[in-house]
Amino acid sequence: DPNMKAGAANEGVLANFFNSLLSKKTGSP
Amino acid sequence: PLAETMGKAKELFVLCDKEGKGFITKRDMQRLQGELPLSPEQLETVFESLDRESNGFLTPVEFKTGFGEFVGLDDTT
Repeated sequence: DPNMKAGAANEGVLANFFNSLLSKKTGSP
Repeated sequence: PLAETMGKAKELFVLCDKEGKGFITKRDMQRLQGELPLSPEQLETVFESLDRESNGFLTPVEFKTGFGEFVGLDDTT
């Protein structure tokens, strides 16, 4: 199912986004 | 833990909402390009994934929903 594949890819990008934001937040007090 | 997650979501929301408008636009997302290791395409993907109502801006609620799912996903890995 291509939709499911796209969803999984999006989850990876979202995780990357939130992780980056989190490390940005903790990295710069 | 839920309150903590939501508090964190709010802090991250503020990081994206540079002008303190109370919502995030696609332009705000593109501004994060130099600060986060994501390509413009990826930032657009993030925006569209979070913008459930596809109205062109992210509300704190939409952002928190997305973050809540991310935290949920993170538990399983």
